[in-house]
Amino acid sequence: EHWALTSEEFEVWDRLYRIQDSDGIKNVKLPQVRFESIRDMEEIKESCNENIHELSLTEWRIWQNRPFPTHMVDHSDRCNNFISIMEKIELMRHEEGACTYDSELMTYLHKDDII
Amino acid sequence: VQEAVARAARQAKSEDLPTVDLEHLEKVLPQL
Amino acid sequence: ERLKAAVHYTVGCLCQEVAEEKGIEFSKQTIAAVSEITFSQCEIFAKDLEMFARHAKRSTINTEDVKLLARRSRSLLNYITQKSEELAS
Repeated sequence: EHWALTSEEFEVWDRLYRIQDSDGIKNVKLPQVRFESIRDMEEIKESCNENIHELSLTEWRIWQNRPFPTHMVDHSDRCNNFISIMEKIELMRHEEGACTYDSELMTYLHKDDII
Repeated sequence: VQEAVARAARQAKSEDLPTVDLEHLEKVLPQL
Repeated sequence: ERLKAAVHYTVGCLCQEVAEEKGIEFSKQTIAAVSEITFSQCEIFAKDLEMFARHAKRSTINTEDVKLLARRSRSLLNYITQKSEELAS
């Protein structure tokens, strides 16, 4: 009836789920990356305290060329976009030299389409 | 595009390789 | 397909510029992947821009919609804002 946890619920949460210092779990953060192609004025704040674990965006990339199962909430457009390009990269990886994407697509090129 | 290309090129350079390959692009893609 | 071909060709030209600037080559597959990303990302951009304009009860997409698109990165937003001011002037 009330939005806050009851004292019993709070006790269960505190016992089962609350992260204690002793769990040794660090704060996590995404890597801050500078823009290469734009003169980037943003200062990247170097956080030097120990207990931050910087996540790696590439660690699991070999798994990211197909969608993993979802429950009730589907993958976002961006996610599907990323997965599909990783899949295409996987397919192209084994091409040597000639690129079928290139040769097929160039048949449609109209010079007057190019600014 | 400029950002993807610049980051992939930097990735290849950081590995002292003369050619930007799909592996380099793959490594920078998540940042994009 | 024509549009995709034009995007692919342009991506190739941009890669060539960076290749010359950095003294490096791009494999054809890499160029193909970048243009594929570009094309599918542009589809997402187009949908977003259309939604932003419709949300403001407009039938025309304007620069404010594009700035909203770039909101997640201050650097990109600054760059886009600067460009739109240049265009406006």
